[in-house]
Amino acid sequence: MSSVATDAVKDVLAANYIPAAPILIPEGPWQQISGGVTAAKGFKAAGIYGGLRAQGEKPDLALVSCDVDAISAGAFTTNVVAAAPVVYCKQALEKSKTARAVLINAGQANAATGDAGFQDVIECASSLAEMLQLRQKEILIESTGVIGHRIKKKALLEALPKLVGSLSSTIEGADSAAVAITTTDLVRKSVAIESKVGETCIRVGGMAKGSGMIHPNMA
Amino acid sequence: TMLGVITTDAVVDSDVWRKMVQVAVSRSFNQITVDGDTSTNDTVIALASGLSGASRISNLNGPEASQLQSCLDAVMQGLAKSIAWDGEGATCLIEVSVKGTSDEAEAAKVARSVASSSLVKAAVYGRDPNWGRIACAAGYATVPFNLSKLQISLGDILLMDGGQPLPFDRAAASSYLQRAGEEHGTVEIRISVGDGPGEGKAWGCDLSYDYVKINAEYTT
Repeated sequence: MSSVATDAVKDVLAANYIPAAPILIPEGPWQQISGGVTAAKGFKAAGIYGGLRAQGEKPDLALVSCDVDAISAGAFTTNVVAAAPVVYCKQALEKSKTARAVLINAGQANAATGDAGFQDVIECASSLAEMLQLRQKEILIESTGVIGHRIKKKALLEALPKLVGSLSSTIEGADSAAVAITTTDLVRKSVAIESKVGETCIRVGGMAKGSGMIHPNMA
Repeated sequence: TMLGVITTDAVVDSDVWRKMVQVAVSRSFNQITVDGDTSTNDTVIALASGLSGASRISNLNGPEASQLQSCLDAVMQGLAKSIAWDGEGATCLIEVSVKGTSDEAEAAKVARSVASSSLVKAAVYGRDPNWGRIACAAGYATVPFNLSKLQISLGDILLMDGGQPLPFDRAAASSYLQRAGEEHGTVEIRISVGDGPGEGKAWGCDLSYDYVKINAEYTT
């Protein structure tokens, strides 16, 4: 019981590492609800400290998973020096219309890291796929942090079992994931809304990070 | 770098979903700026589980598609604005609204040009209602417009109309900026460049000494 309690406390602690950003949603036929990426049916999330950050113990590894094959879409930087996870995801989306999980690390961007950096992405995706009993192309990857540095792969792979074990459809799951993807952010960015499509209630949620090197031109 | 993950339980076909996501990105994340640097890693991944049991959306034109599109736009805009609000060293969010161009893309281009201007950003940080810099940034957005139609407001304070500078209460305009900075609130810059139907927004933040300090220390 104490270990379960400890993990639950850790989830809450992870979620509250930094305060929530004020999210300014435009007016419309929806209402804001809590839950971020876990608000919509079928989604779970987790954010833990995996030892990737250069300093401190703020969570730095996040996972968002879907219980079923989710229809996938993506928009990516048009910067020619595209990071390895960007190249990998574009290829994965070309191969498959669905995905089951998004693995995100903070600390190292895995950009300008050449062939070795691309191999690191493949290895992380295939390790997680094996753990979740999925195909590698159903795993998408995002990275953020210092450009030119390869990800701390050993630490990341060793943290995967704990990350997968922390997955939950709770608000804390969404909030801890929103913390784990941050770098120089001062707040975590997470939001969800509920609305009607036709006669049925649907939910749209999301999380984001970003504070510097911000002038997106995604396609 | 900005990263995003969007999830929904709506029931939507792959090609429709991929087009919707790109439209929403062009109305949100592609309309923010903090420092003009486009990252190597910017990524938005959007996943639809289909577990809501709602009717399947299989083309972009039906009413359900526009309902889902507006929800997607709203969530992405909320997240995009929070990124600009949290820009490194920022004391306030800057929202630039432009109307009167021939289409949405042109209005978005003018809005982002103003939100990206270091001189406009520095003026907001200095609480200087510098309408000249706003007019200049609108003018170099490479969107043609008739100068005699240019109108610029800072919040509710009209600074320029019909292409002519107006006398305005400088102290009131400066304290509008001051208050936004103290509350980490929003500075609204409203621009009209003509009578066309195009409207668009962009979001940024002011440029402070802290931006340099943070980035002089955060090594690549």
